[in-house]
Amino acid sequence: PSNQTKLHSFFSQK
Amino acid sequence: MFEAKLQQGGLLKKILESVKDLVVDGLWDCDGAAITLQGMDSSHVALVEMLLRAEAFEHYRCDRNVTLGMNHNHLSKILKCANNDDIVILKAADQNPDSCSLILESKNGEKTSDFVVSLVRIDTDQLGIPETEYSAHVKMSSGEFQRICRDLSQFGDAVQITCSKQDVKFSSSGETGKANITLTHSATVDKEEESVTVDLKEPVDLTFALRFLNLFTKATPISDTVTLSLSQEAPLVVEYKIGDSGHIRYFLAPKIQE
Repeated sequence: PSNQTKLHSFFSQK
Repeated sequence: MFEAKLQQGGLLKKILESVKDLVVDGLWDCDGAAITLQGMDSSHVALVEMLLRAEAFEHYRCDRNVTLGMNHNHLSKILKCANNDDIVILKAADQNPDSCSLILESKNGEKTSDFVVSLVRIDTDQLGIPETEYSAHVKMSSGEFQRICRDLSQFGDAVQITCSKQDVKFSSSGETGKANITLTHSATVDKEEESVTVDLKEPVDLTFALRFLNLFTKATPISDTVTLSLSQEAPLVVEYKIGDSGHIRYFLAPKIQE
């Protein structure tokens, strides 16, 4: 669903 | 070389069961102190992080840091051959190994099985997880949490988790109507594993996909208790301790409430 956020919005890539 | 001997193979079976439906291929990083695993689901909504310290093993040797790219379905086939009280020994060469050996020994020493699992190349993002001050921590029975996630799945695809002063409320709604389950901070603690602790700094109100929470509860056999850490605008953390020697933590990005 479009209202699901992704982890990349919160955590940065190592 | 890398060599780790686990007295109770059942623990490795439980760990694998709790990650394999979320992450198909995982990077198992081994260093002198611990084995760690981090992996995301294919839609990058959920992440699992596993830590198993060297002291969990009867024997642990890791001369150089080594990363094992494990296909969890392949590893699961091998561990299905193990009894819970079998000894499991993992072995791999130091530099860029293309396989990992697993040896299963029965408790009485009369049966030995050995397997070689081919390692896979994994190109995956590793995320840096910042230290976060959470607004709420809820500690509860892991079995109760599993039950709530399963029960609410009948009513909707998502669960709204609301923490207020003494309570945590799990709500789900859909075509059939609405379901609310409220747990209240235990007044007295007879058995720690059955009590509910709500440690709240600020009220939170967040919504999460139940499909992922139900996958996280595959870790229920690992610990009697589970801790949920919540903050507005941060992924939920669902943590199961592996005794005193590690943990499995799941992170789940929230849904934006409409």
